[in-house]
Amino acid sequence: LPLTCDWRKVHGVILPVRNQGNCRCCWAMAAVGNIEALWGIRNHKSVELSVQELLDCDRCNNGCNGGFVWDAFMTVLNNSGLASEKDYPFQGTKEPQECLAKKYQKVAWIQDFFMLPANEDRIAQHLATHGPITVTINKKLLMQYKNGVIKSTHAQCNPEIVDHSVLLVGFGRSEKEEEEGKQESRPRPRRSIPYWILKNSWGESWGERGYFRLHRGSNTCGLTKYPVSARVGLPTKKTRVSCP
Amino acid sequence: RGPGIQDPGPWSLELKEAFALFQIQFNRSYTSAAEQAHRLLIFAHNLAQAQRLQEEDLGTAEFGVTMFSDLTEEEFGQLYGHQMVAGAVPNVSREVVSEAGGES
Repeated sequence: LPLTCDWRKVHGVILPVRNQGNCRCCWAMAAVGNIEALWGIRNHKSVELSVQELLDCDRCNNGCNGGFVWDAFMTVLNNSGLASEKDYPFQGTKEPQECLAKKYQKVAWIQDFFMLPANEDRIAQHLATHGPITVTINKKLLMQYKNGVIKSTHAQCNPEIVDHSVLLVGFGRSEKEEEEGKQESRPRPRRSIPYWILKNSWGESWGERGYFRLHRGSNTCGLTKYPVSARVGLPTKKTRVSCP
Repeated sequence: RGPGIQDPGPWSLELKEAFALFQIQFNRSYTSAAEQAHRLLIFAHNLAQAQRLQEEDLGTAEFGVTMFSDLTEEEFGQLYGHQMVAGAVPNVSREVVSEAGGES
């Protein structure tokens, strides 16, 4: 397991941060981000995929009223792929529109989807050797979040109540002293904080340019509850990649 | 995070200025004076909450004014994220094979 991993460093893998606006479609945006990243890693080709297709063609037909990442992957499998964002752009309207999946050419597809074990080391290992994955967390602390690494107790952020899906794109370690108290004259002992890097869907003006960081190793805000990823390409030994 | 937050009223000038800055930064306008006052109350509550989170945080996070600072927690929960998944476990098995195996 490498000490750090950040898929944003590979051109064309992590596409620009989306903004869901008042549409409760984090589940679709996280799923699309996952497929885009895996497609970019496997095929060395950047494709921006349609979130709207997932909203319109979801089996629950809930549109912007919420959904689950696994439903998004089911829709991609049922539709034999996903159209491009350019062809089938995001509308963000409350009610689902007519499903236009058959109208547009598919530009990416998946073989399968699966859930990883609820173990942060295994999640990190998969992230580093296969690519970004979706996680569903308790978003309570994100309402007031500006930057830095969130480390909370389970009482502050209940890991059992998860209600927001995002994309896990990397991990690393920060020196606590580097981020706070630089101006202090008296040196303090350094505390290294391991963290996850997550891509949100609330626009680039939120958090750390649309991203945020959670403490790694304490199941912060329920990160290990539903680590789900699509599988792009056949599961062979050759599919391992290396995170920068 | 100025004074006046603990005591809900009368609002301090500092708090009102912070709210005015928030409105400019996030392009917020309200339909009536009553709505404006209501949102100011929520804003003050959220600032106090951010301060509490800041004190309790064990990492390096900074909490404060965000684009959601004029929303109640309930509104934030309704507008963003998705429905609760507790109890709605999907019919998907966790991948338990070794990475080298490559098959689920």
